[in-house]
Amino acid sequence: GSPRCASCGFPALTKDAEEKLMIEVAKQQLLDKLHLKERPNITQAVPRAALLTALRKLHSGRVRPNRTLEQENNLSKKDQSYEIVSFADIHEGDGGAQASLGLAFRFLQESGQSIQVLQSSLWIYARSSENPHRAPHLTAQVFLSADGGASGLNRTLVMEKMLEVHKGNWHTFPITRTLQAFLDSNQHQLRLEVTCDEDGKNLCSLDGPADSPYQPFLVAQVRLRDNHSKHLVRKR
Amino acid sequence: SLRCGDDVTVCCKREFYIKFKDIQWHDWIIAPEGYHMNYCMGQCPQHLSGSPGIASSFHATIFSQLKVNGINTAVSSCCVPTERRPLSMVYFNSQHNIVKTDVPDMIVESCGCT
Repeated sequence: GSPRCASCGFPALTKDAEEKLMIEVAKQQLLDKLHLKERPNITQAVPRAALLTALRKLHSGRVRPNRTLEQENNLSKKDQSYEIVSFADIHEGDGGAQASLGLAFRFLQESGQSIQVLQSSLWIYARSSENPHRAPHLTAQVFLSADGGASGLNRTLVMEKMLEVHKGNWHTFPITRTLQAFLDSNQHQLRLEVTCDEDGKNLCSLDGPADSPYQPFLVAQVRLRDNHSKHLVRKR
Repeated sequence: SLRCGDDVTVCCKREFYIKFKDIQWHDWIIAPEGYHMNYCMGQCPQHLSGSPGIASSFHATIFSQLKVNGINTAVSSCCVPTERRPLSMVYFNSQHNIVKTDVPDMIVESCGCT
């Protein structure tokens, strides 16, 4: 007499039981598709101002004139690529004679997973120059620090760029290769140092509290490498 | 594709929405606010087998072969998703990084009989 499921033959569930079951199915489906074993435990929320800034920049990055991100998306229609925004843990480094901004980004790859970085940029806010008589440009440098090593003693120059500093602005530093090399090395913390030196002052260091909307962040477009593409890379 | 109602017993799409706040997942999922999962349910009588819109699938081909060869009496047709669309998500991962991704095949758009 009791109705049965047409597809699987199991007895039909009550409405409440069905809803509970579907919620559990939905939760499990979301976790599986996001490659998560359990829901992330968020103990330390990113400040809302910083989050909104990053998401706005991420969106504007998709429609910027060189269309790089869009092209990469078209290339990887078959693969599921995704974007990561990572906020830095900030410490004031000591890059030798001049002060530097120390940034630490945390990434953890699950064992057996291999990630290919399609594109990655570091976003840094540089304050406007305090000296109106100086040239409106200054040199910004990004260094890679050895993990666990003393800052400033063991670091490699990743890139150098001229910045316009007649007014405060966001600047991007492409670090695709650096991030790929870091992920391939299976380390957990990517440590970078940034110097934008003007007469001993670092215009890239944060002026206000840590929850300012100018918190530096890293954006990466990545995708999971499957075994097939790994094989192709080895063969090549 | 039919939408399930009180008087629909044949294969149909049941709307199912979960608000992340209701399951306390809104602390790590930034967007969207909920998930329109939806699912398929209902009877698939023989005359509805292979309809609608599943003719190109592997399973439909197998079922057609079984019908042609007259051995379909032992096989029952199932109500399954025939069309799905991706879900765009922005969330915090375990390292408190923000991830934006389009997860394929998450939302059931229509249902049909195999």
